Amino acid sequence: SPGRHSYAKYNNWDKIVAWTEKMVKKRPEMVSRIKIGSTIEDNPLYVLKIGKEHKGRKAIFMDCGIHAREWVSPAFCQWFVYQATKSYGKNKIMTKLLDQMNFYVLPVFNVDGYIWSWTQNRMWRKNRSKHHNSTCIGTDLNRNFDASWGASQSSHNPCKETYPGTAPESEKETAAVADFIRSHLESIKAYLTFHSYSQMLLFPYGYTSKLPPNYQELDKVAKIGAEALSSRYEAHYIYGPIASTIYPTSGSSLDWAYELGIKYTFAFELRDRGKFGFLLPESRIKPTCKETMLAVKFIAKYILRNAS
Amino acid sequence: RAPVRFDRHKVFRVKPQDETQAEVITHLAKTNELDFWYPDTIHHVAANMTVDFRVSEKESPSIQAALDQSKMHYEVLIHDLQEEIEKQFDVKED
Repeated sequence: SPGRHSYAKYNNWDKIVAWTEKMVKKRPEMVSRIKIGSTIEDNPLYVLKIGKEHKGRKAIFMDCGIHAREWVSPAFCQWFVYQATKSYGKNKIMTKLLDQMNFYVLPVFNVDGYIWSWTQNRMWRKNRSKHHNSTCIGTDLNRNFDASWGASQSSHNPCKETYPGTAPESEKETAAVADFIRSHLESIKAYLTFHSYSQMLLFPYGYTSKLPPNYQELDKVAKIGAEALSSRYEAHYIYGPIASTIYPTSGSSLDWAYELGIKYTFAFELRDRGKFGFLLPESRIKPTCKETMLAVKFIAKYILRNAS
Repeated sequence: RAPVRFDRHKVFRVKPQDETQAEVITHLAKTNELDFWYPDTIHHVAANMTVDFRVSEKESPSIQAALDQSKMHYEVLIHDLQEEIEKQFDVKED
């Protein structure tokens, strides 16, 4: 037995896998588990589909834990699944959302890296792929997408923390996620990705300072999302395009999903702003998830009403 | 293999006031092993930007001395990273 899963604590990979099984068993009418691929170390990549079986529904894809050391991110994805299933039939907004749309939730994107951060190096960021002619390990999965891949100043040195890989989608994890999203593109109307550190709500672009065509709409949604984030515990989140709000990046999942045709793509940089950094205490998981939930529900409502 | 420990690793928060001070950080990154927390690489470090990075116990004194010498604004956000790693598990039961 992997031990007891808790939403108020950080859970290792074994506990998360057991939890995915439990969620499916507990709510089979609402939760299903899809294996979308596997990692270089042969760990499965699981997506939980939340919602009922109806064709032609809108969907939102969410991923957590693309960077291994950002532990509060997978904690949020687990929290979201729990809250969504628990509040269905009780909470008016969540009931309406789940009656009319689906959520695809990837609780841990960078599984190998996450395991490594639990067992060997808490500060690990990348995945665990090996590279020719280098003893350095790992690719930054959020630089490995086909969106101006490799164009920024991020070094092509495999020893660097932002190494983008040998080619776009060179990593099994990136390719699996990209394939899944491509094959569900008709239904996926929004893409949300959860990181941690610095309290921001970001939207495209990262690889250019140009603004996306629906900038004004994204800016409006992000503004209200940031207000929702601060409404419970007054956590101050800033919002805006990646390049000007945080810093320029190329090969990010957010830009890739946007350019693929998903016109509502947002990246959350969750708590905190530097006091704890990547070591947010477990006692802060609940408040962080609760405030994030408010923003995600707002965005989902907006998508349901406005995305075509 | 034993897990990596971060005993007395420090996390610095610095704010270079101008290009010269930003250059100091760039130089430090070339000569030391800095783990950038924010931004995620040295390439994004610029004047007036808040920069957080982790540094080992061994390299901390020379980093601190260089920051002092260049009169850079800085604070030590985390004094002992290993202690913080252990403290993050502060919920005993659900």
